[in-house]
Amino acid sequence: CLYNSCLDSCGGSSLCDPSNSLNNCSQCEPITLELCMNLPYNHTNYPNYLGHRTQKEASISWESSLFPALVQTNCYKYLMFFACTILVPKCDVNTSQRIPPCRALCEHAKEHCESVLGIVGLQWPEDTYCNQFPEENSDNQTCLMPDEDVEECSPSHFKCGSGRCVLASRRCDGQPDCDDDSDEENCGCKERDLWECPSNKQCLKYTFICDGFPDCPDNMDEKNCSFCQDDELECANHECVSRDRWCDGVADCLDSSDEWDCVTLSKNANSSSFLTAHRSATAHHVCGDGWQETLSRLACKQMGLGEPSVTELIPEQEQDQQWLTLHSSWETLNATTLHELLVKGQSCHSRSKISLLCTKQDCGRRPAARMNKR
Amino acid sequence: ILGGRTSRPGRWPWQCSLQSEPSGHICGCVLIAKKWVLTVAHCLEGRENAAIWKVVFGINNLDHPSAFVQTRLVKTIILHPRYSRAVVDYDISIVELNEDIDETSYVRPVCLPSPEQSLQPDTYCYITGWGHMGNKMPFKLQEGEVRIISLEQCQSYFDVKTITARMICAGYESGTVDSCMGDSGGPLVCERPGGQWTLFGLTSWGSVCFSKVLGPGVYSNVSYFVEWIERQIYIHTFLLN
Repeated sequence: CLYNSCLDSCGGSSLCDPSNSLNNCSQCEPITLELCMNLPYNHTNYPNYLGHRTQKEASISWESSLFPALVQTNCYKYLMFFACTILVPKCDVNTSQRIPPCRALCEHAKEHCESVLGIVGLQWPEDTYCNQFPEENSDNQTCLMPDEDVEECSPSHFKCGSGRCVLASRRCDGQPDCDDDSDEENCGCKERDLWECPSNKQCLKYTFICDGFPDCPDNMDEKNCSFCQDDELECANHECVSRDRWCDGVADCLDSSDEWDCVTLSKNANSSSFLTAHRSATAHHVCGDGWQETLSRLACKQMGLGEPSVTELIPEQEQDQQWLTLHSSWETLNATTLHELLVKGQSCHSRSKISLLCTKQDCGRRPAARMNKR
Repeated sequence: ILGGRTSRPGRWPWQCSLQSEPSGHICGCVLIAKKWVLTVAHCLEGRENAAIWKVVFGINNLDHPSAFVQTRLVKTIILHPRYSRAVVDYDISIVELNEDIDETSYVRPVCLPSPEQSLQPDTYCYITGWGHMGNKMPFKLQEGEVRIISLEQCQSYFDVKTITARMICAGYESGTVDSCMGDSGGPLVCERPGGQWTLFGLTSWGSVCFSKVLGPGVYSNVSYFVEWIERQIYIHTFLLN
């Protein structure tokens, strides 16, 4: 087309010359549709023969579920190949010309599989009428026919020992689907190039190991991921950071996990909760000297809770209690967290710790239905 | 929403509309705190530029902004790092607004579940959205009640996709309530004793909603992600230095 916005306008509009609007209207693009990643060609262009305008649209289409399921019935050996020639039509990268499937391929697929669909009350996709495709070798129009090394199964299938294709989700699901039961053989994680959780035998991709997201019930996939020195602690992403940098107000782990959960509430026997601040991976009581209500508000907010409801100063009985006290000029620091405002090693004159109760965030309430008297 | 009904204004004050010009409404979203919204990753994938998005609250009819409307620009978009487009897993995203919303009876956050709270099959919950109704796209917010089904039963409806612990399934008889295109990112909420509503799911994917094929809607399982959500809000709120 003459205008660079050709792709949109070509989708069925008359802006382009109808005789070749589909051939030189859009550029070739690499195939990304996972279902068709094992074809003898790897470029396509859109719209395809089913009217989908993009590969994303094709990937969520009805046909992208229908054909893989139909392939399992073994109704036609090259059904998946035919399905892909209309879902992601071949595009010749040199000429940007589209290479359609041959009419015979379409007719064989339809002839063998339409009746199978009929059994379950479904129809062959409407706009795959075969005479839109060229005869093989007719007036030098090239078209696609499967050669002997074409893959019968898509990457989303498992190939049974008998050659049949079943969907990969059926592999090792405890139900044999192949006529030779081969989909329930070699089901160990190792055989499938996966990693096994010791606690529940669950299989995991290797990329999930030590990636900071626990997957095994006992988090074993996130253990033994790094070997830190004695004076270091392991971050969530398994880096090692020295212990005295934990909860100092500056993120040293790349994922900032050394500054997580630095302020908590610890419950004691009579259910009041004391404000606890962590420093160098050790829990400390917070000294009440100079405490203000704005600090209670910051503490509750930092813990993801609502407003503070009760702040009390409780005398501390223990002599050798470890304290964190407020920085002498905490109000001038532009800190965003409470633990940044606290320092270690100072004495607590009042010898009293902070007891704090925070309300829960108010949420999930709907206005009462308005009753308008008439 | 298929098979639902038009919602009364203000009935779902946490429901929001994720919009981008020139098309307007793209996806649903859910207010979880004054400055934070949840939606699904597949709505934002490939369009993670915060500047092209805006979030509209307090609205019932997309075509008639009411007096209660609040619109915010987007400051930060956080897609789950494990989101996988191929299998639509880890389909969740957090959006930070450029400023707090004003909490009113028409705009207020929903509760998040605790990580241990999971939905039992046969529980009834609500889904809402401005998505396809089967014959048209509505202007007015739609709502519908759906029944939670087990993951095993849900897997039996989907051959190509695997149902994972990050998902919840709901509703499955054809002709009953189901979510559809345009509802994505919107809430699946359940009422707790005492009248508080909790967000358990975000509309994510499912069978082709208005075709003859049966199939449940599949929702991102918010309970699975609560710790990640709270962690991200903490990092982007408190660890700014």
